Amino acid sequence: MNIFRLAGDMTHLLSILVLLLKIYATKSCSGVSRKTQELYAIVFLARYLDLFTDFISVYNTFMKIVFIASSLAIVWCIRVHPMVKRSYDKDLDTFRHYLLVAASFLLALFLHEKFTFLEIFWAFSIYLEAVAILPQLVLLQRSGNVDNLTGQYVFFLGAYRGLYILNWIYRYLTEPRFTRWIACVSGVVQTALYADFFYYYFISWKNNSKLKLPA
Amino acid sequence: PEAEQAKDEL
Repeated sequence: MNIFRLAGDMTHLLSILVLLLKIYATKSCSGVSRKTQELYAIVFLARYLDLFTDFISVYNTFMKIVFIASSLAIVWCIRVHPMVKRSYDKDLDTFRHYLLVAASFLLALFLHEKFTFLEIFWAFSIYLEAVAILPQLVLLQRSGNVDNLTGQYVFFLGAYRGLYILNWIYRYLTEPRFTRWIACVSGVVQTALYADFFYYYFISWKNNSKLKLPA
Repeated sequence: PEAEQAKDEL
């Protein structure tokens, strides 16, 4: 474990807490893409299939359970909770996210570290996570002004994988045989997708103005 | 050899 990866995991956890706070405090999921939340639930379920078979550390197991439980809880909230469900705008959240699932799974069938069930689902979860934010970014562009908590949620979610890139550079430099090409390349693509969001987020922070993504 | 490395990251 290094500082970059710990900071990355904490930033990821923070993004989830901010989203839970937004939904709990406002009893609303306006501006939040249910499809991105569903994609993240699939990412965690596919990536942590080894939750009960491979024990890495208490921290690792604990965080996996937190990520799986929180992502399922958020999807449940948006789909089932009467107050929150009413605020979900399905006319804005129209990204065909099942195409992302299909494309990621197809790619995982061809590009993986080993042709085993766990490795293919792991690669699938890595590719799917890289594009999981797309429905959310499209929704933000459509819904005009973005409330603070939703903006902070997306910012932290994008920042965490950026910190992981620093972690991979650090591990590549310090560990003799460390190579994680699938995770690295996917992580760079994932972080790059946030580029324009980061730019407008920085502008809104600098000008102390409302975050607004151009349509 | 890559796959031998434990998936120790989240």
